[in-house]
Amino acid sequence: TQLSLYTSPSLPNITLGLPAS
Amino acid sequence: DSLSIHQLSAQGELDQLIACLQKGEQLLNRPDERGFTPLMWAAAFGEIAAVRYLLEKGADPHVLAKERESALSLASNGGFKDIVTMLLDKGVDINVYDWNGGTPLLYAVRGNHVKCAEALLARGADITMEADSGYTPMDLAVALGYKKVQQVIEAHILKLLQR
Repeated sequence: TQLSLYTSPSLPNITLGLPAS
Repeated sequence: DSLSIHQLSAQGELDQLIACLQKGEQLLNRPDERGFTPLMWAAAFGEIAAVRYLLEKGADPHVLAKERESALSLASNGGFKDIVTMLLDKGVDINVYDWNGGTPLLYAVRGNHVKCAEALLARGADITMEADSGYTPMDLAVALGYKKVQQVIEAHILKLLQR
């Protein structure tokens, strides 16, 4: 049987794509 | 082939997880190469039964991964309110911050997870903590245009002012 593997969890960059505050 | 304890936790494979832990208690808090424990994998993927079981077995909910990621931030980022509540009930640091200054509340706001934001605010999450980029939770809600989350934060601020 083919084991499906989840990718490692990660937390995003909070303000990616937002203008500098 | 067998899945690692991290994969079993993430995939919510409870029977195999139980069997795996029976073979080796020391696996319970085993960090992966980035420092993520099985509890963190389960929290990140919203596997509430696995989270509950791992906590019952004594998994440490306070562990931080190599870049200071926490189970609470992972659950908040995923919008898994029940897991957020379970972890808070274990007394984890509600204002833990990580590599980019992210706190559980900031991740809940960033993901537009209203219920998670409410649960964190109700338990005293600090609304003044800024991400490294200087954004507070309110700044983030406004910048992202998440009206409902913004209203939840505003209602919370009003409550604080009324006290």
